[in-house]
Amino acid sequence: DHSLLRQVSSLVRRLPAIDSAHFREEFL
Amino acid sequence: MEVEGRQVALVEQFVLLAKNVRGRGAAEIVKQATCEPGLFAFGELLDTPSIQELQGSEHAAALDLLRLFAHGTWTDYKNHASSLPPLTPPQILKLKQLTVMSLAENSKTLPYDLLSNELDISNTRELEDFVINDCMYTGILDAKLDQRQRRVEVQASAGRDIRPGQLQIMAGALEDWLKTSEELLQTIQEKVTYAERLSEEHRKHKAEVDARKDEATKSLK
Amino acid sequence: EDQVSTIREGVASIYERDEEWTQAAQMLSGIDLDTGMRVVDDRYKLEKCIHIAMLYLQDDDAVNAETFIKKASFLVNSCKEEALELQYKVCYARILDAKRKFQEAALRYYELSQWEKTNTVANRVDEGDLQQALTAAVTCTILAGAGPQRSRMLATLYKDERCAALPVYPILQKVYLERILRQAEVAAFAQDLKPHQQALTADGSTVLARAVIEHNLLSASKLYTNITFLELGALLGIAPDKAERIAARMVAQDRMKGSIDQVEGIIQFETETEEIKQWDHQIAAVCFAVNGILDNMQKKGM
Repeated sequence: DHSLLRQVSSLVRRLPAIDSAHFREEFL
Repeated sequence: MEVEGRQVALVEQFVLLAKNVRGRGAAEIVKQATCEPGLFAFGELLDTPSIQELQGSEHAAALDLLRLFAHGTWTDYKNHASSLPPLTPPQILKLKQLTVMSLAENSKTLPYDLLSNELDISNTRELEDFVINDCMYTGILDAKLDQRQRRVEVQASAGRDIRPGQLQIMAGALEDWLKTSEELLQTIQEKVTYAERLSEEHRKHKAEVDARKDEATKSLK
Repeated sequence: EDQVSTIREGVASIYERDEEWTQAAQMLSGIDLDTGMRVVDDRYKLEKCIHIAMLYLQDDDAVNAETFIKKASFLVNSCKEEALELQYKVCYARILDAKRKFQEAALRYYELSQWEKTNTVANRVDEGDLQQALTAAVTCTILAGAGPQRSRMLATLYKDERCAALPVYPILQKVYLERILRQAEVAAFAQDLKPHQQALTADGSTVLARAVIEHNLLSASKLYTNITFLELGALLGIAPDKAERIAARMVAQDRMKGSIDQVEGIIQFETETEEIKQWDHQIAAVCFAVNGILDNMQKKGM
């Protein structure tokens, strides 16, 4: 199902949610 | 993302049209679909028998073009331009939008220099206008622009058609998520159990202390 | 008194014919409506007050028009005549518009756009009039100052199916979705504005220009984590230092979140402590996306 696969592809790329040095500091 | 919801209805129109045509007609459908504003999904059309039949025919270039729009980028087009039909401005715009979607697949941050090279847009204002008007406002990209760092910070992007081999990667990512989620839930459960145990010990200790206090009070009286 | 009233009405109609609106209004306002010498019913008083207010409005005299519409407001409830009630509401909306109370005017115009046709006024309220009222509601909402009331009005208008057919719909959509407004589309919108809507404010800019700049600044804050004032000025079509001044004012008034680095000439829209909150939103979006996929799978019988 192309539509579902596209949705899953988009979903999988959502994580990591944020990828920055400053975020990693705050998260820790 | 909202734009993904609209893709099925849009592409279905072309799939229905393609069912009733062959050869030149099918090639024309490919051209219309690749020009259609708001359409970024081509997998269903690619699977249509009449489109697949273009393989090896005089209109094979149309099939190659459709494959490019399904999986390729602007750079791929430039590298194979001699064997592909020339693109109209709407097609060029769409292919550049699809390129951004592909770039967002691999990285959460897209440097301006990378975008500039991949999209052949050297002027910063033009590049930002393209990202804002043609990617963010069309709903294919959720992002923020960082002028200080000269990059686009991607929050989410609409999904393109799946390339062969990509399915394994996606399945692997989902398995990782599942594993991490289960481990995290287990860790949380352990913490909860520990906290409950600690709380129970504290309660018992307090009860013991209170009992001894009462006893001491009674004996003093 | 009766004869005087009749003469005044006659002279006023001549002034009206000659488009001498203020003179006609002054002639009619000389009729003594509060006299104890003759019986004057509420309907007559209401009709006169509304008529006088309308005449003053024709000459853009909102102050005098307001005086008479206020008198009418005491009478409108006791007089259950639909045609007069409609005239009163139209006049009131136009006065608010003329006095640049755009938010209130928008509400009144929107109410008017939903006026239901009845037998008594069927030949005076047609689709064109309703559409005109709706367009006026959109225009006034766009000109109104940003805030929760305006946001609610924008949402109401955007979701009203009738607005999709209006020429102002594209700009309404952009304002509602908080998108950057380009100079060309603002210029096209400005062409249909009335003179009082294009008047200059204290700082020398028009109401529309100020509303657009502030809107675009807020739109930019949604698009950028930071931007130089040079680029911001280019985006907004104004000088960089003006962009900085307006941005600083909006930040000071808490209408926009951000911090300004004057040395680097850059505005940071989000304070850095908000990254964790941003992360929360992203995680929520992931959960929402997962739910969406599961729903789709269920619909397809998987």
